[in-house]
Amino acid sequence: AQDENLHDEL
Amino acid sequence: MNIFRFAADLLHVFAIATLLLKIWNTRSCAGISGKSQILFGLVYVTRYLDLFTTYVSLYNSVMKVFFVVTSAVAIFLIYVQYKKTYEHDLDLFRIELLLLPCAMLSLVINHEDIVLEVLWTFSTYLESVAIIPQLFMVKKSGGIEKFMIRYLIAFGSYRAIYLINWAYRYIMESHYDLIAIFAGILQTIIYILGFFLLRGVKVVVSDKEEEP
Repeated sequence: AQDENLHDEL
Repeated sequence: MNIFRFAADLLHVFAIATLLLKIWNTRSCAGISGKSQILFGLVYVTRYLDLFTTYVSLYNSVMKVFFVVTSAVAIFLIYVQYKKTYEHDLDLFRIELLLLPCAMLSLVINHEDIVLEVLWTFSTYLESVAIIPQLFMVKKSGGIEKFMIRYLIAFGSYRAIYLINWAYRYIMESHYDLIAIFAGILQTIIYILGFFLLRGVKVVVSDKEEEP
């Protein structure tokens, strides 16, 4: 699923 | 973090280092689009506001600070320190043509209607097109230095390898982010089109470049 707002990259 | 993402991040750092070292060593920012650097500055600032709200890892935080700081340094070198060498007469792309569509699109297509999230989305869209003023500047000048070829290849490969990272994460973790993927594909296409646009541009060697 799409993890919304999970910005764990650069 | 997987090897693809790490390799991509290293290329991203390498691209920025290439640019800064060139300016530093030759005391000149000839051939560099200040406008693209301003766009990248906006990209990093609007994306990494989450430094104050979300902690992911020491690696992430250090890299975010690195991108914001080095981008500020680049803008300072171009517009203040080595202002006289900045070729503003070749850097003519109208950045509002990129800023306005990205701003509008980020307001319409985003994950959530909150300020930080819209800014993250704006940053992601803007990154995908931020190199365009640089490509136009090279085209207009008709010549390209070797450092700029390295810069463009490293920067283009960085997002292309992120695409592999996203495919890998989708398979391994079922994680995906459609906005990032869409912008990453667009960004990669723009670099590929850029290399087509610039084929035939003469590779020039600057006077001060031939140092060990």
